[in-house]
Amino acid sequence: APVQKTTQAEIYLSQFGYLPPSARNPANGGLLDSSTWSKAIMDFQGFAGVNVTGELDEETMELMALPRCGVKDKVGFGTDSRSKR
Amino acid sequence: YALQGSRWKVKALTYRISKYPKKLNRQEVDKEVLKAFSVWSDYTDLTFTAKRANPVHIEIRFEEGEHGDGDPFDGQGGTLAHAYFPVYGGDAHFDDAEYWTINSARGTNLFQVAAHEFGHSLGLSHSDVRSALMAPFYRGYDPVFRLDSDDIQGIQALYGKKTTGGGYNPVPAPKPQPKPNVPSDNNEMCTDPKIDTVFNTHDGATYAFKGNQYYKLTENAIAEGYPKLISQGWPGLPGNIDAAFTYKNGKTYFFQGSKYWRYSGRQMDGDYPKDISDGFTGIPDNLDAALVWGGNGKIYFYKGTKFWRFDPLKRPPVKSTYPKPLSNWEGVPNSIDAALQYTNGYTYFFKGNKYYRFNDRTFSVDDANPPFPRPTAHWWFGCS
Repeated sequence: APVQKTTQAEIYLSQFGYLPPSARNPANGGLLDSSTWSKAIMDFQGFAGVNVTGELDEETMELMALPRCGVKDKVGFGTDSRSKR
Repeated sequence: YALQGSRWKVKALTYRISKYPKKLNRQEVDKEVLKAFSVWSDYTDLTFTAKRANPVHIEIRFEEGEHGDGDPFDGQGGTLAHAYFPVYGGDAHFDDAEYWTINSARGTNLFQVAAHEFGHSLGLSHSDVRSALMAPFYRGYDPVFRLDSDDIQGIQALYGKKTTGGGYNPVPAPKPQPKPNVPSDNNEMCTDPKIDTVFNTHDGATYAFKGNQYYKLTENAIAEGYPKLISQGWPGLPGNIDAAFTYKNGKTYFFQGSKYWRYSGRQMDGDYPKDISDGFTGIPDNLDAALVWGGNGKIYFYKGTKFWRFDPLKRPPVKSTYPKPLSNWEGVPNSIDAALQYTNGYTYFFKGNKYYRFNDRTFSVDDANPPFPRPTAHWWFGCS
């Protein structure tokens, strides 16, 4: 079901640093704006080397289901340390 | 490859398996773990010595569920293992709920996963090269394991090349490559920060090109291990690139003189170079810079006092009202060297040893303190 698919992806993208950890916190409702959501999917797709669509297509979901290392792909979500430029 | 940012200061490292897997023979586990460390010591001067008692550099544990580090394992499948980078201690934890196997196509191969995790213990992050050991996804049992060149470059960027023989060597070591004639530090960019082009790749990395070399940019400096040769990073691509950008299709385009090249990641996308006049009708040769502007997804090309807007979905892709004067971009100088829309939403223009931050909201160069233009060497390359 689409809801389950989205929830699974949300957990995955949070777990591996593509979304802020708060995104999977049920206490805050976890409401994300669409651009943050799409960007997280695109970041993951880009990193994983599949078509960058921003959509939870079959290929992306299959990739998220693969066994993998638990180390985060991205570290420091939301860091603004580049902003000094 | 990607470097996390920390590494061990010594090359003689020790380890201990303080908690063995439930279902495997201890001696066999010892052997597989040593073999996994040898993957990295084959290409560096690192040595790994097993110890029976603490203190050790790398502690190895097979655990299930919550195991004290706040990052619980999830049962069979999903997450197989995790490891800490050197700055966080280097320990490696394996999910003991997995069906760990040795020399078997069934289950999850202990050697391969351990070799991957030890890569983290040594300072490597996940690689976006699918064939690399440091890619995050388990790729299944490979009976003839061979470390990918991406992994070798990564580990040697941290610990240097192997200077002595010996050690476990499952396959013939690659022939030594001629050492590229590149400086060992980044001083060149501090004394002469003028660049040819700067661009983002589809995975969010930022690269600056200068002559026949390229630099990966970190949050505020040049990444360790750079510069590298463009011809090695993007095989088939020449040096002295005029302009480059990555379009929303994930492909990166490079321009030089009257030609352009298209790459998917680091691989050329077929028969290139092609003529700019063929692939980018309406755009002149010998460009200064190019960028994709996030505001409308269109491609902007810059040359001298003019700029062109290119929309691949329109016919003609360049409107007859172009070129327009670059002075329309308030505060941006003529004859720029490079341009980039960065991940923070600002658009940056580089000229000589300075850069300008352009604010899309006010459509002008930002009025800031310190003012723009600012010295590129300090703000982009981490020079003092």
